[in-house]
Amino acid sequence: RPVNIPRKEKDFQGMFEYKKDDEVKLVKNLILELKPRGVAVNLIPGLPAYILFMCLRHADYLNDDQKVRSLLTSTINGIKKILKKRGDDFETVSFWLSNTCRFLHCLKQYSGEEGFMKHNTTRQNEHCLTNFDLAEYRQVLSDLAIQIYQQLVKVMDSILQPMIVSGMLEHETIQGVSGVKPTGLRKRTSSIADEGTYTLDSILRQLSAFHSTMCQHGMDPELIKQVVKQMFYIIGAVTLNNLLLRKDMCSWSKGMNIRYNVSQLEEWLRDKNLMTSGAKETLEPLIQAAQLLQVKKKTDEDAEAICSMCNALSTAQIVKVLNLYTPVNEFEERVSVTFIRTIQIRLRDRKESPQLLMDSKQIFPVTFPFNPSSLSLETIQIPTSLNLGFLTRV
Amino acid sequence: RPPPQRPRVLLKAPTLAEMEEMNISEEEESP
Repeated sequence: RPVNIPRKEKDFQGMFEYKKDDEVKLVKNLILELKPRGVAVNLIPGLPAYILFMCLRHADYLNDDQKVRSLLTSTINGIKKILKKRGDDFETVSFWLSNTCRFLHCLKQYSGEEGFMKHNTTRQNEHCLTNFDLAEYRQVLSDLAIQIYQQLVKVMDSILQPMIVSGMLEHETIQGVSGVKPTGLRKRTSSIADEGTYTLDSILRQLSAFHSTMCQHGMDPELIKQVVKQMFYIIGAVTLNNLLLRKDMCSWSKGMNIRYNVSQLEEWLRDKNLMTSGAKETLEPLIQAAQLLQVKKKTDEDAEAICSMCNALSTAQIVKVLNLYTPVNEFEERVSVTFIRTIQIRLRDRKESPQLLMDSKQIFPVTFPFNPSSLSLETIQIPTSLNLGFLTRV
Repeated sequence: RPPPQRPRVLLKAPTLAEMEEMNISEEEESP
């Protein structure tokens, strides 16, 4: 009887052999038809990237530059195609951003360049590319990763946008703080959010869903931090812009509500170990606007305190909040014109843009710090669910 | 001692935009 002797792990060289004619099938099964929520949910993070790289290694090993170019071009075009088709699906975009970054890291880690080999094991060093220098293709992949990142930000923005004003400003997270409406009428008490109303909790749950998916996809932690910082910037900017345009948002109690909501967002960052992401700092203009709603606004000393405190707000923004400020009851006065004039005089030497609103569509430049993998390529096996039986593990 | 590694050949790459243009023209040509 024939005996099937399994090859030991050490016999594998960490490559997948494939025929040139199978390249189309490879891209189809691994990129175009792979569903992140389907079979991909059980894959090791970055598996598509490792498989593609191991195929590339084989083409390099054969010293076949046409095969190398063809695979790289097909891979890049395949990723672009799926992102064009399903570019409004957060999971798809997150999945391919993670895999594109992993592919880029592989190209560096196994480039043979000393700077990228510091953390390699001896075995990993044996897997470096033999014949070709792909530095120019790394640049193309980096450009692709930037495009995918920007697409990810847009998708996340579109999901969060409907929640922000409702969750950060309109819904009162701390019930009972606002005993009366700014107009002086008493509000009816309500312990449940109206149906269809987003609350702060909606925003926190959505942020958690985003974070969980990115982690499952094996997105680089440094990249996750940049994504979170961008989301917090959007939340802060949209909230502040709304506040600057609405009189009913400029009261002491609204300031209290905003400060509480911001503290909950900070708590979320702490819980996810994201305090070093820079996300909290993006909320500073909103935090200061909320403080401005709560501080005294009468004397020269008050004016000096406001000018020192509001270093993240422009003069136009400070003046707007003061003009919109609405007392909660008939005993409190509106901010006097003299007071506002005092503020303007104190701040006249500031060199700043006269723009009132923040640019909520601004996207911070992204970087992809090198993140080598500890995985050794010869250990990688392809699950049958990926329908890649035409690849031979070498 | 293993033999010294011969220098790797730099593969020139098109830009991302050029790759997309090549891909569009290939798709238009194919039936």
